Amino acid sequence: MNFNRLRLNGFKSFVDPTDLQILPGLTGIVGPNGCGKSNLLDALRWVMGENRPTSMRGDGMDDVIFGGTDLRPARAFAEVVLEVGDLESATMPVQAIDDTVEIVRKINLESGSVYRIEGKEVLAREVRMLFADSSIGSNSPSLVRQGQIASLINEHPKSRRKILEEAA
Amino acid sequence: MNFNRLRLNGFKSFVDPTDLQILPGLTGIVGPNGCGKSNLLDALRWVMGENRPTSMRGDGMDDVIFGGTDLRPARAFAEVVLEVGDLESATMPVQAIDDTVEIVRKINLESGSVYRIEGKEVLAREVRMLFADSSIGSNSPSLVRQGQIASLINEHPKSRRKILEEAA
Amino acid sequence: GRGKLLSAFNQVNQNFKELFKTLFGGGSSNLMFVESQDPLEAGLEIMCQPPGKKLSSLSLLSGGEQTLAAISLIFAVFLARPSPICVLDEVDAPLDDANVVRFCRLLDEMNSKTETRFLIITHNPITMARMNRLFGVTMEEKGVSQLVSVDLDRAEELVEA
Amino acid sequence: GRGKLLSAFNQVNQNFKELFKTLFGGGSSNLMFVESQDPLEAGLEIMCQPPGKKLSSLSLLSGGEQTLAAISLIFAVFLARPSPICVLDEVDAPLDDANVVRFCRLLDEMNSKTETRFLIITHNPITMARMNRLFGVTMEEKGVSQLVSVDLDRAEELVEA
Ligand SMILES: Nc1ncnc2c1ncn2[C@@H]1O[C@H](COP(=O)(O)OP(=O)(O)OP(=O)(O)O)[C@@H](O)[C@H]1O
Ligand SMILES: Nc1ncnc2c1ncn2[C@@H]1O[C@H](COP(=O)(O)OP(=O)(O)OP(=O)(O)O)[C@@H](O)[C@H]1O
Ligand SMILES: [Mg+2]
Ligand SMILES: [Mg+2]
Repeated sequence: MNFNRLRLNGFKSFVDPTDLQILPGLTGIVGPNGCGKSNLLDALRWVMGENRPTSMRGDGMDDVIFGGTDLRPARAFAEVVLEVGDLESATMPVQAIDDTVEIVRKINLESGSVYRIEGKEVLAREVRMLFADSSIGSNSPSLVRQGQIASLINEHPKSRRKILEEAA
Repeated sequence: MNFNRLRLNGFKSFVDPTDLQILPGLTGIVGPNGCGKSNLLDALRWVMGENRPTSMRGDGMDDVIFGGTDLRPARAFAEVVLEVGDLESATMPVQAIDDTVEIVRKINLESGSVYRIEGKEVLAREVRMLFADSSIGSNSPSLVRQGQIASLINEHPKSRRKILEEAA
Repeated sequence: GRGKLLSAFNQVNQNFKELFKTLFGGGSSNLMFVESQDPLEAGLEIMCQPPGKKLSSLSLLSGGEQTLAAISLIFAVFLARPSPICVLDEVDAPLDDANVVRFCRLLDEMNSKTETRFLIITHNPITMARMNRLFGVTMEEKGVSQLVSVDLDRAEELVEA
Repeated sequence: GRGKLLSAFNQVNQNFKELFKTLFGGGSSNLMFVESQDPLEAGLEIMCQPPGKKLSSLSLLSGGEQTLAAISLIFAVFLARPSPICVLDEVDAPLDDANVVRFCRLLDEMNSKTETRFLIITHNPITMARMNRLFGVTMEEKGVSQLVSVDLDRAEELVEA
């Protein structure tokens, strides 16, 4: 599987539609404190099926919807699209038209999330399975959040053992 | 109270006698990873009466004694001297000869710590009281350990309230 | 007991609001007691509104913003009851360059308002350049620490092991 | 269940020992199960011996050393089962310049060994300079994020808000 692009719309501080191309090799993401870099990782983990608001620095899942600023009103929904390609796994719940697949998660204020794969509505569980077949998930050790290394260092050995289960 | 100098001997990686002058204003402490910078703060908090080994990254209190390297044998004791001046507080347990007072803590392998103020052996409690009278202690919010800001951010609000008790 | 804590809270809250504004160049903030009516049992919540953004609890802010808010709280307590010494171990690590400069200006302000002596452990060249003096810690012999005086101009060499 | 975890442990431990040596330029390390005979119940302990120093558990190391050891573990697991994407959010913050360079060389090695695409969030100019490309996130309008392409040479400007 290849991750090709991530598109955000109304997700946290990315109120305007944003398109992040994910290219081969090493891509650096830079900018001042508070400008939105970690929000990009939150968006990726969210569209992959992350369901614990606290692990995305929120109290409830609606906290990912753009909450407004002095100049802009709050939004009523948030949507993230992840385009992946080169799927070898056979557990694909939908037929891909070309070699790429679009996974979409949309949340409406006070009414929860809807997932789609190639336009067809699916369960959250199906999205997570799609990624699990390719050795990745919203809690993969390959997705290292800010401060997560400190947790790995300070956590109890029994909780640290869980990182091995991802490799098993 | 003024903190004038900190002398280390056999304390963690400071096996050779080391004299840190503490001057007015802003003093920067720099150096590569693992060279001993945080150990200086450990030494300061230790001589002020810190009694929890885990808050100095050790399992037991003997962990502060220089443990040896490929080229040097382990030591049998560790000693830290703190020289303070301008003491206004009246709860001084000893007579100061000039306006400065030396507080010494020495730990011997497997036999615990001994505290002295101006050469006279005192209880740990007396050392802590000396500092408490001058609004400082090994757990003062003014002594910010590496990673302690992350704890302050992530800790439960009830545990965070304790920082106010230092100002009260 | 209770009265003393409440009066400390008020003074610290006052300092915190001012320091936050200074470090963030605007916005607003406040401390509040939560989870209990009794201040001796309550939790301490930190509400922050960086310039142009919505008010939220500390946990919704970015890593650097959380660090600045925490630094504001630490110095709010410090100003309420200044200590003879203040040691900060790598508190500037999550800050971008502009915020490191604001942090350093805050140190200058704390230095001018008190008799406190400051020890600032840092890897940041901007912070180093704004110190009154530098001490370097080296390990020429592996596992053995040595303290050396560092020329403010030579600081760069020491940082890069 | 148990067998799979043990075989994963052995592979990860092997990778961890090699990556640790690479990042520390020597020394030795190993992972071990503790607190229980049953790997499904046990804890994972990390033993480290940086060059010239004594073997000790992770908790006795310096902040930067702990970070390097944790990075070694994360990539040890990664190599055992490479993922299509790897995102690292400011993992280089506690590292001195020499260790940032070693970390970047490790990224180059991981990049050459796998098809994985890497997103590296950083404030560090050394790391930035060693990326294949840079995207900047800005907030020209307060509270509103925008993504922009950044010239590798112009990186400095973006970091200093
Ligand atoms: N639902 C939301 N609506 C609007 N803005 C939000 C929302 N959730 C978070 N934000 C804003 O996003 C900002 C945090 O962004 P982020 O954590 O991505 O910053 P960052 O670039 O990683 O910064 P740092 O370098 O400090 O880690 C916060 O200032 C917060 O106000
Ligand atoms: N009892 C001891 N005997 C000998 N060496 C010790 C002892 N305790 C700790 N050390 C060594 O001290 C080193 C840690 O020093 P310290 O934490 O002060 O580093 P630092 O300069 O703060 O680094 P960083 O920039 O990574 O935070 C460790 O490498 C450890 O091996
Ligand atoms: Mg961040
Ligand atoms: Mg340190």
